[in-house]
Amino acid sequence: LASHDKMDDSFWEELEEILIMADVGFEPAAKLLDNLRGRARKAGTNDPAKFRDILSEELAEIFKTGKTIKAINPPEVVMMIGVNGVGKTTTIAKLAHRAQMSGKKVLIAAGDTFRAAAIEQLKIWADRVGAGFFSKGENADPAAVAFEAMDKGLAEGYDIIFLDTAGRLHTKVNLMEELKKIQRVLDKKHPGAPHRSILVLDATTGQNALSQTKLFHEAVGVDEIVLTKLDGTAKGGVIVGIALEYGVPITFVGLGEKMEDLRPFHGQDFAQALLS
Amino acid sequence: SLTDRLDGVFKKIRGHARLTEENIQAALREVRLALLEADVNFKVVKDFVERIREKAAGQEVLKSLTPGQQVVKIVHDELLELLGGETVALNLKGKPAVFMFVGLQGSGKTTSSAKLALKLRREFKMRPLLVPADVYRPAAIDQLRKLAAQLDIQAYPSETTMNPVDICVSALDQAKKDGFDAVIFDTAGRLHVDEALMEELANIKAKTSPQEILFVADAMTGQDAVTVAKSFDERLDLTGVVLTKMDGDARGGAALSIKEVTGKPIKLVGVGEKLSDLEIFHPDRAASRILG
Ligand SMILES: Nc1nc2c(ncn2[C@@H]2O[C@H](COP(=O)(O)OP(=O)(O)OP(=O)(O)O)[C@@H](O)[C@H]2O)c(=O)[nH]1
Ligand SMILES: Nc1nc2c(ncn2[C@@H]2O[C@H](COP(=O)(O)OP(=O)(O)OP(=O)(O)O)[C@@H](O)[C@H]2O)c(=O)[nH]1
Ligand SMILES: [Mg+2]
Ligand SMILES: [Mg+2]
Repeated sequence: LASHDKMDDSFWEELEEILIMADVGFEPAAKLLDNLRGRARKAGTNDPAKFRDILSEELAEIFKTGKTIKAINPPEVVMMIGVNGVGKTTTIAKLAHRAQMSGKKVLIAAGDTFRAAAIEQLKIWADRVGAGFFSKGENADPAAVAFEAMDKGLAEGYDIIFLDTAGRLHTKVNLMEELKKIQRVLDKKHPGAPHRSILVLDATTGQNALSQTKLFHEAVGVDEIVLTKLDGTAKGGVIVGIALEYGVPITFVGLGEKMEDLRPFHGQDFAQALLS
Repeated sequence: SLTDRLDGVFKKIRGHARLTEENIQAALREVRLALLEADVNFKVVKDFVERIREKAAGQEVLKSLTPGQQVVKIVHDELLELLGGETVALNLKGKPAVFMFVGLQGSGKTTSSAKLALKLRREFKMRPLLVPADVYRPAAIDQLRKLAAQLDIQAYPSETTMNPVDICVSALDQAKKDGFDAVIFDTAGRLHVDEALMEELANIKAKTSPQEILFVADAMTGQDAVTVAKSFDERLDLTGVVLTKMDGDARGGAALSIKEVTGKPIKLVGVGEKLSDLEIFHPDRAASRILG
């Protein structure tokens, strides 16, 4: 983009290509380009050097959410959801590590009772983080795990509970029903729980992320999104369309496989990465 | 569907006897949108649409089809050809036959390794050895060992203290001694831009000469599929691709992007979490799915 000396048609065409290659998607890219052209006109500028700031401002606006802080009766319950392999279990380790570092008493609950060695994987993370751990063994009912983890969390004065769930494709109705049941059980045991349902999205995912968000949101409501694997070359541009359509806040990004590899999401960083 | 959208385009244009430069233009726009929506790579779409334009221009509309259907047929046939026309078989040569699974984190390598082991036994009456070569991910070795146990298939006793290259070399040695027909290496997920880990894969290849190096890609992968596949292919000279999680609603355009940029055949498709959920890749089904 830097090679252009004015914001002419070829500049906007090149930008459209950059956005689509970043997985922004045709329609959200068109909307974004309209807004950007509007901003450039308002600012009375045709200088591409000014463009970085214009994009930053526009994305900051798109990603802004009227963040409502709900009053939470402890323990705060965080439920991790998402399709297979996106990084739910590893992200729990990262979030738990953060919570632990801020002095909270953290409980990690092994709600994936289906996949081979899912419980072992999470237990290793819980030990590394230094958090409490609860599991019921393979093939236990995930709703029962949720219920009993809630029990333990309340009884032993935990500040926050992270509940892992099995990866599931959003199109599998029975698995989405299972998720709804887990949510009902949590709420029944501790009204208001889960306080945060976090949808984990993989930055390498294309337009299917929109379908994932839609169906998970319809099933249990998505409170936050964490975008993982941004340490690769994928840009995660689908979150632009998701922000435009659903307004769900993107709270963190995953930048690696260690428990420290988590960073708060900022629209400006994202804008910067899009153009790099 | 694309056919409906194209019929809509042609309704507005009069004179449907022949596909002309003009009426093709609007139709190609719909094709381009459909392919981008399906996650086919931007540059691959550009080249593809150009080829369709050349093929379509001047064609007579067949009596049995609407112009929209005609264009879809041209697109479908072209997609089919690009995706590899027909099924490419697994290379089972070697005593033992050596398979290596590689790919990004979370794409489905461990599950696909176990699925392949089951397929080799069921369909080809082979006795496979599953080799956990991921010493980094917590409980990765446990995961493959558990899947192997479920199948009553032997797993090499890897430990996280071992080096993945040594694991693969020793496992191949043991497989030869004990008369296994096949050896399957499940490697750790890694980024194509991680020099050290890509070097590890190159070393495993150098020391074990797998006759199948299978790149495992998630069907929902977006534009980045091209960059990743190209990188793995340049480094390892892949022999095939496995597309996983095709039981979802991802259109799977990554399949076309990967095939176009590497030229390597898509051999297998993961269609579920059960170990029997592994199918041969059907180019015609993939083509229809990409077009939506
Ligand atoms: N490079 C990178 N890898 C990640 C990141 N987050 C997770 N991973 C890796 O992605 C793979 C899958 O992570 P998991 O945490 O097991 O994913 P999951 O969603 O729990 O998977 P299932 O439970 O099987 O659905 C592992 O190899 C992780 O180390 C990230 O931010 N960057
Ligand atoms: N629905 C569905 N899920 C799949 C398929 N293949 C794998 N999975 C699931 O995807 C998740 C990741 O699979 P793994 O086999 O652990 O992936 P991996 O590539 O070995 O992951 P890393 O070793 O961390 O890189 C698991 O939850 C699997 O059950 C498939 O074809 N369909
Ligand atoms: Mg998990
Ligand atoms: Mg694995």
